[in-house]
Amino acid sequence: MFEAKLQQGVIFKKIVDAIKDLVKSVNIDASTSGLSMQAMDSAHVALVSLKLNENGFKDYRCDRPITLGLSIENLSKILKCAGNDDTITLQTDEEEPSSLKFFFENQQASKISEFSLNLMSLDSESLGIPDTDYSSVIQMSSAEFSRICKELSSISETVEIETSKESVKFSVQGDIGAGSITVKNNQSDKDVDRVDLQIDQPVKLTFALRYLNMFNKAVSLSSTVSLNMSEENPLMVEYKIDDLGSLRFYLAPKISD
Amino acid sequence: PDPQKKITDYYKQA
Repeated sequence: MFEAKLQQGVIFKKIVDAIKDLVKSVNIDASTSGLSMQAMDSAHVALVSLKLNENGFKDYRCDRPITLGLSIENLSKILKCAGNDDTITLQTDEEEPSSLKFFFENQQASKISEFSLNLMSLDSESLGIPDTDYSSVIQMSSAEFSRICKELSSISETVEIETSKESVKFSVQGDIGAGSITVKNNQSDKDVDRVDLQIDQPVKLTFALRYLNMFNKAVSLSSTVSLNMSEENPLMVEYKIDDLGSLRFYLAPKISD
Repeated sequence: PDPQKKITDYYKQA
């Protein structure tokens, strides 16, 4: 028996919205400790990793580990039928399930919707990601990071991110010209202004803005985002989801000559 | 354009 009930179903809707442009199908692994998922985009440039802890669910039961192979597009179609205030329950009682049941219930418990989604058998492409001590970690407003990436992508396809002890600089160079946005360390009380820089070693790395803009679809999951960088390593962009877990995106850098 | 690395250049199959 597997059953997972989310009090705030809208979080699940937001997670699926955040990844649906990046990945088409995913294996969700359910275990006693919670749900996890890892998937790459078709070009194998970016990777998305989701972890949801059992403690963050209103009810959670998973008697034995199961893998749920899902089409994100089809999952998205079913989740459109859930209201933003609904609870969402995922359920299957089969050992090797061919479908996953969904229950959506509104706050007054006066409306209950029930759907079943056919599951797929997908090859697992799970990569081992070592625990990394990143040499530059930037925590800032997710909306501000999203705005910077969107603005710069009209000038260039790539952005160079350079850190120093005091600031982080986002630079672009395109056919029409060049520019940069520098964001300084700022210990403001307001989330929207706050910028936390933890810089052991400055880094300078270049990334494709197209992917960063896709990651920024997760902006509604968290008011802050953390950018984790080390030279010669993929960027790790993390959105923490309250008590539930985290959504992480990994992006391989561009290599300048 | 700068060459784009792949995520599989850094992380291997688990």
